[in-house]
Amino acid sequence: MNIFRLLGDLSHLASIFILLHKIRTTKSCAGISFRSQALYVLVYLTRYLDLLWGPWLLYNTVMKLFFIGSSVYVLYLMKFDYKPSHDMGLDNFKVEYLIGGSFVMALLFNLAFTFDEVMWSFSLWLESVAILPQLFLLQRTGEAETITTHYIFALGAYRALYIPNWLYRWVMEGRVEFIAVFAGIIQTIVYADFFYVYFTKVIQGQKFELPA
Amino acid sequence: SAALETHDEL
Repeated sequence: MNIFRLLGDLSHLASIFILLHKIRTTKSCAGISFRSQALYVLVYLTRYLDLLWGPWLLYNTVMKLFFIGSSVYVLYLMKFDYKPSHDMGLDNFKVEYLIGGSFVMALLFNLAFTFDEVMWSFSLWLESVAILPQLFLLQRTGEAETITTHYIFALGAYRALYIPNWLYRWVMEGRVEFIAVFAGIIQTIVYADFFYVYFTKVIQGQKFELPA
Repeated sequence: SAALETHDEL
């Protein structure tokens, strides 16, 4: 554990609390992509298969259970409690391509051609692009509530903070997880445009608006 | 999974 990884994980936790806070306080899931949220459930379920056989490190286990539980809970909230506020017409990014592409990448790049390693690799490739339906929805609506942009920022910052963590571990421990590193870099690039608008507008106190 | 590397990150 180093400071970058810890900050990354805290950013990930914060993103979920911001999302839940947004849904509760605005009593609406408007602007939140159901498709991205569903992809996150798939990401966590396929990555944390090792919960079934261990080893169960306390920190990791608690976090894994939280990420699975909270992502399923958000889906539940969107599907039932706050269903009418959901932008179903605009939230129509073709996730089949993201899932299919990630699966092909997982078949090509994995540590071993076993079910759990292919699923682990799949989860990383899928996570790297899982925000695309959310960014697509943002593009379609052209603007976003500030709290929604804080959510997306915290979620993107989590993986961006893992990059110095990997650099640190490579230098200090000689440890490199190539799949995680490549997928993490792709994920951060996917967020680049969003980060730019977030830093130039939201941080300056302006509304998140995309040029028409 | 343990043979090659253990995935100890989230």
